[in-house]
Amino acid sequence: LPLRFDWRDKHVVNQVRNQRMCGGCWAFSVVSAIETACAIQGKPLNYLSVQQVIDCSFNNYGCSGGSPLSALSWLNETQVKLVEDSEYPFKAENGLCRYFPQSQSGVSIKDFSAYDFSGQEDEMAKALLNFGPLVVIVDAVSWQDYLGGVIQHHCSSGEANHAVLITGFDKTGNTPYWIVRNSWGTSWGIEGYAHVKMGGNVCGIADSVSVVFV
Amino acid sequence: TWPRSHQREAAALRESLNRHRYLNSFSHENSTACYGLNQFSYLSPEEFKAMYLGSKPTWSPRYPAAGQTPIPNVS
Repeated sequence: LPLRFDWRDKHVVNQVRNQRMCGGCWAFSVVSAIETACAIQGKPLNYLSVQQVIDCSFNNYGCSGGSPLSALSWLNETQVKLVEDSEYPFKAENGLCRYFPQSQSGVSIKDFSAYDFSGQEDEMAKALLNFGPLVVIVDAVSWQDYLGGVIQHHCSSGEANHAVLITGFDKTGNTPYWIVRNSWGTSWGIEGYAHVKMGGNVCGIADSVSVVFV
Repeated sequence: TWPRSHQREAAALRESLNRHRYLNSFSHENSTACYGLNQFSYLSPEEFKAMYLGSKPTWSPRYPAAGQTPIPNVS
């Protein structure tokens, strides 16, 4: 494992987005992972439609909540093509699902994997290197007040309640940490990112980890 | 008297300031996180959770330790 790695350095991660007052973190994390998975394969780094996942993923609850795993299952089973965000823009509220003709261009996923990596965060780092950013769910109650630095206290691996994307890790300092991309805009945390201590399953970050294949 | 929403926000802000003092009381390591006023400070924890923490916990199979054959993908 390198001491430091970040998919942002490969220019395959889009800017941080803002879910506003819509509980759609589960959709933002999955769509961001798909955007980066495409870019890693050399395809354009486009913004894909989060609103399409919010409106159409029938096994979730739109802006009232959902799970990345359910969204990935829905995408995998239906082979729905995600259209570009400009085609189906985010409006921070639930809407009626819009359907597109088969000829519509878009991105569908090939498969996904999800594992519990608790106690195996080095294996998790290898998965990040091998497959791309990791969709994770964390207990983010204490993130309400987060300003910066490495989260290592007051973040129990209690009930997971927020979905985010791990884009890298940094083990060069005294406290190794995951680099975590949030969806609360760039004014939150470290330009929209948080640093979470690696090891010890802080915030429950290793409990449910998904990767997507396109 | 202030409109109720201002009262509520003022109460939430006071609660946030108290919480920051507690959360920062552990910051003896220089790299550890720091907590303070931001765009969510006027929300109570309950309001913040209801609006911004919309993910449901999901079970995932344990990643097979090195050397074991991975179990088939969840999907």
